[in-house]
Amino acid sequence: YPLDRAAKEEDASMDLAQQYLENYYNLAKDVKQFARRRDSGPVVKKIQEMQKFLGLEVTGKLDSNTLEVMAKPRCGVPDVGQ
Amino acid sequence: FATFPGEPKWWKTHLTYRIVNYTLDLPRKVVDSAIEKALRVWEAVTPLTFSRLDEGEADIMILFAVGGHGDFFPFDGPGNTLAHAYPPGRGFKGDAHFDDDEQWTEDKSGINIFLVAAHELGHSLGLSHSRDAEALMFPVYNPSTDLAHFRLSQDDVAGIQSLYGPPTVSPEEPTLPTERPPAGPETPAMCDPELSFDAISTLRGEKLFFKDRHFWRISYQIPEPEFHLISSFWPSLPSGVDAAYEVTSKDTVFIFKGNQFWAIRGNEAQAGYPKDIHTLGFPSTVRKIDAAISDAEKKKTYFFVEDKYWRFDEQKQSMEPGFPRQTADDFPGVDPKVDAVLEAFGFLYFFSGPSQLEFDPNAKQVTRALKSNSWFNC
Repeated sequence: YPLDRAAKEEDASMDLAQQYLENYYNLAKDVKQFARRRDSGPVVKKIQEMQKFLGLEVTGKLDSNTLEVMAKPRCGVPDVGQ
Repeated sequence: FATFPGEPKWWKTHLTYRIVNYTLDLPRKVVDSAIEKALRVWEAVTPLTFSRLDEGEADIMILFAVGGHGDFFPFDGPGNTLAHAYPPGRGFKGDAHFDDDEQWTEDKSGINIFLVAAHELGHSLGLSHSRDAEALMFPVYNPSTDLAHFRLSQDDVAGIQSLYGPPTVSPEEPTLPTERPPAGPETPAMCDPELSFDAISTLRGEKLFFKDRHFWRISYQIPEPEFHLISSFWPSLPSGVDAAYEVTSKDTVFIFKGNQFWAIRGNEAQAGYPKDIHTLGFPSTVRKIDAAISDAEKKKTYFFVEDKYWRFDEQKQSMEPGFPRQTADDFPGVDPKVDAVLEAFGFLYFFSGPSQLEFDPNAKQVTRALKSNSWFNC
């Protein structure tokens, strides 16, 4: 069955988050199979790390604030794990 | 603020930059003046000065590119990553790359070229990202920055001055009494003719010269020695180490102090260390190691303890029978008191105080006597 819209949107934000955390927070690329679930350990940890670094409320969830910041233009140098 | 691991910074205060190519979004002179203005931001709070090159290799090469552009970090089209830059050093280090899929503008209708350039040049000078949302070095682009009255935040100034200090006062201005930098063992001078080393090792093609809390690193790419705190790379390592050697087949450097030894692989200290040196097979009478060198071909490691030496079989992982032997018997002419040993160009270099002896292991004789710091091209 075609993915319903919510699922598609969710997927898009997961892709954005995955890319962001890999690029700037050293999320290991091989965590992909877990990363599809937002509550997987490494991903939650990285979301918290990113929220802490950028001064967001540390929820460990891809809440709207967090997704909004992830969509903002920024520098390509990683924030951690150079 | 934050600096990069190992705190890389320029070893000189006058730097060159070159604008290799231009975005078509703006007139060249607008890009030129934006880059100059961005450099002046950092010049104003440090002893650094900049001059522009129009050809050849500059310290800071500035370019515009889209997608993949020859480094391992391709750009990603409009939005998201705007630019990136590399910490100080030779070659591509210090360079700044701008994503030309962005709309670069002189005002804030697009991505402001001055603001991003000032941020990226902060990286080129050695600053990493700041957590202070007001700081220029905060990673997220802030379109509401007041460009007309742009100022570095206190966080940015503290960060860059932690690397280079404040601007040097020009001679006509009143000079405040400045604190003389601490002399003494804190910062050994690399060209001091009396300089001696605690330990020396290779590491992935580089050479590391340990002294007190610091080490110098030299390599073919970086002939000028870089000087670092041991703790800035390996916080768990002690200062004032006794011996160090690399087992290239394991991509590991072993560091000795007292009756303990550590293992490091690149930047990473290996878990499970320190271990006791007696696990290698030394008798309890051996309290510490003076120097060590590992022969990759023979897969043997030589440990020098006072006027004797031991040989360890890296394959069997055990000390060889028939040792210790007198150093003078097998390395005639070498001072029995060995601080460090280095292997290079087929020779062994035995360091003792401010001198080193070059030893030809085939001819079994000393071939040259040198200053210990001859490797620093003083």
